[in-house]
Amino acid sequence: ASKAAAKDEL
Amino acid sequence: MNIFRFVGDMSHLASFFLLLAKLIYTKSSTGVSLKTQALYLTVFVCRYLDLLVAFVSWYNELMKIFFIAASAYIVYVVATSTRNSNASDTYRVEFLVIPALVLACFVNETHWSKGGWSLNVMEILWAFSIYLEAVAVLPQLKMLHQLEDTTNITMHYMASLGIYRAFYLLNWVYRLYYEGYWHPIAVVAGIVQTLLYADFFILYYQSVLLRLPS
Repeated sequence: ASKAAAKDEL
Repeated sequence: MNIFRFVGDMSHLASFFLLLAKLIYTKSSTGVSLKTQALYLTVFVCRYLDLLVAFVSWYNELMKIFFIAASAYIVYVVATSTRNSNASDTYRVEFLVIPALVLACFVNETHWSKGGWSLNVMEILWAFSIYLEAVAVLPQLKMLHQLEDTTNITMHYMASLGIYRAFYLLNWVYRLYYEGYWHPIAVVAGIVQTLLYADFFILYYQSVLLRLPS
């Protein structure tokens, strides 16, 4: 799970 | 969610309440940069377009909606404030917006091989929002340097934004180590943004902390 992690931050 | 991210988000949330409290209780927007607030509204609208297509959690959804609504309300209040002395809100924001947009067109996380054009436009707007957020505080910083009597609450507002940035950096160190989570665009822009707040914290230390009654 290194690339293109989902954008789950604000 | 780790503790650093959570503390960062809570500090960000607190910054909204501090600014709203200042606007509502002092009935004055003196010392608040309309340009910075309009940039933040742009940042949130561009970044949270994914509200429409991706559900992450209720926490994320509610925070995103709050950030957009609160910044829109703040822009409205500051823009319509008759007593607003915006004479010192003189930062040329086109020097921030245009480079951020150009950079976002070239450095982004688009994957044109997958996904439709609308998803890729959202990626460009996401990158734009990251770059713009990094520098959006500059008009406010310029005002603080020019104004003599900035109210303490405006300074606390800025401090809570700085704390938010610092904890997001810690959050990324944690996530990279434990989860392999890594968004170089966000991290590099986040470091730049946090460095800009270092300038503010020097001012904060000199003008607020040294002035505290002993």
